[in-house]
Amino acid sequence: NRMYLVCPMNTSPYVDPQKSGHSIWEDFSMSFTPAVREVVEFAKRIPGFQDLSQHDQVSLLKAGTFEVLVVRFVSLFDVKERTVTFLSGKKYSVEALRSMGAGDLLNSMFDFSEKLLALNLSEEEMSLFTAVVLVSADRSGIENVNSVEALQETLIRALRSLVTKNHPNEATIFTKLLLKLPDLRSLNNMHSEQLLAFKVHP
Amino acid sequence: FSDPASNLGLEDIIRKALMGNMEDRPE
Repeated sequence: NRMYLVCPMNTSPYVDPQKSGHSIWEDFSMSFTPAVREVVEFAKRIPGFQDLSQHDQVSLLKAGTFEVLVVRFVSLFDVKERTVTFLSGKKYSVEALRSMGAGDLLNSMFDFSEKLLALNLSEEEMSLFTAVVLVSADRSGIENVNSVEALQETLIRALRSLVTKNHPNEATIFTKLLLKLPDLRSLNNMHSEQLLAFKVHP
Repeated sequence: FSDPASNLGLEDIIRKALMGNMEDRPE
């Protein structure tokens, strides 16, 4: 009998209690599908991504889409105002979302957003970092690990070169960025747990 | 429901979005 969906990939956290679980799920899917399609379009533009096998392209996207969305939508989490902006553009306070059942994942999303935004990355740096997030050879189900690893290394080298060029006096930025990768994995795991709970008990 | 990506129908969305580029590609 869950009444709220606190994911900002919805237009609103409020769920119509008259709707069936299936219908709620359909609405949620309609809501986040355009964002997922944008991730796929982004992936296609990563040089070398489309040279990977179809299987590995799908595996990387399946495993990494949530993490890419977290990076792309980092600005939805307003650390100063303590609000989250949903797809409709409406903002909800942390307290309101907490009262709707949001827990540790929400806190962790704010922490991540705050730290990533503090690095003051350019659009180009964010884009390259996002590519690094997506192309990770240690995702489950990768068939041709060597190909993905080679592309991953190329992207990491390009990111290091760009960050070093843009921030010559801030030697730790590249390291801090790489340390965001395990943070994203952790968020991904927390999110997956919530999804499983939702699907089993919609 | 052991696979969250399948759970969300994510794989289907991803495959459809990739399809335009994949029609002529071997596995």
